[in-house]
Amino acid sequence: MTEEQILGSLLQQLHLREVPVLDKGDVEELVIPAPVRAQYVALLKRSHGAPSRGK
Amino acid sequence: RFSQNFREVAGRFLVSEASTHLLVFRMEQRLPPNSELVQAVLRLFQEPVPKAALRRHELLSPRSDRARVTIQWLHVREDGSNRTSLIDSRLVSIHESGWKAFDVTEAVNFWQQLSRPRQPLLLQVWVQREHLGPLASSAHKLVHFTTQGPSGARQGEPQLELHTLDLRDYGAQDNCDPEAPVTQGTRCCRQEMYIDLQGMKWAENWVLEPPGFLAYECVGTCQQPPETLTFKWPFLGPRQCVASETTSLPLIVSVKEGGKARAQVVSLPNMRVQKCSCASDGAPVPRKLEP
Repeated sequence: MTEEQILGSLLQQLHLREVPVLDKGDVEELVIPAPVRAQYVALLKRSHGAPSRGK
Repeated sequence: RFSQNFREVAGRFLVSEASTHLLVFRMEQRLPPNSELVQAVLRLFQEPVPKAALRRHELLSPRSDRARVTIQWLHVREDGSNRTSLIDSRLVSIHESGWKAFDVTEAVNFWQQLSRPRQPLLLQVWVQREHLGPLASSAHKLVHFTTQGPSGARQGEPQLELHTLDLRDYGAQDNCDPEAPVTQGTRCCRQEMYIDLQGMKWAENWVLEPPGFLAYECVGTCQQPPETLTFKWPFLGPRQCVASETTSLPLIVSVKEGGKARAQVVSLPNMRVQKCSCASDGAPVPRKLEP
């Protein structure tokens, strides 16, 4: 698994041609809503892989 | 037929007069546990055609002395309906006799996907005209194979040969031993490989979760099958240690819309290795059994 493959797959899934320009200010106040986090955890469980190391 | 929308479609019904018989093979204990099926061969004994019948045939149809033999796998489903799948088909000559081999690996692959308790392996043998049409000969009527007897000991009885590899020798391990360094002698296994997303410049301010993940990778080598096997299947490449099952990786990313950033979940397919296996390049991939 290479960095390029991960980036390529992410751009493909988001239908983007290049990495979006986001700076610290954009995400500083960003709070992950509970439904989004619940969807993420459900997908994580479904992929029944070893839990990724959280923060 | 009387609809104004469809031009009448004329057709001809061609009599194929196929002769068929059903072979039943009990498969319990035929496939060793923890083994990989390399090939399944069905051997049928074609009985010699009496000379007088051959002479009569040559007088009637000098042009064609072959018949088409087709093997189908018969699946009797829970609801009692039948489904057949074409497995192998070839022409045989009425001038020949003796053992004829057909590759029925796909039928056994299908059978292995049945839920237990599994029915016996049912193979339908069709003997048909070489081709349909007014000029086709009736050579197929002269092709006879020895059928299965009740006791299973008759001379020329149909044989089902199963070639397998013992995965204790030719397969992969599960996870690598984290204490042991991977060397040339390490047998194929799944090794931990942590991908640190936080360390990737492009992920900054974009990928919010996870900061990294265990991707795993397949390392080590595989034992090559014995010479006899590789000789029989020259198209098979060497057995290699590959990721045979993978799983997706969910992420939470920030997406900017209308000047404002919001969080979104996205799932990247085939990002993590679930299982490593030893597989030959060029080996046929078993077809999935349709529900």
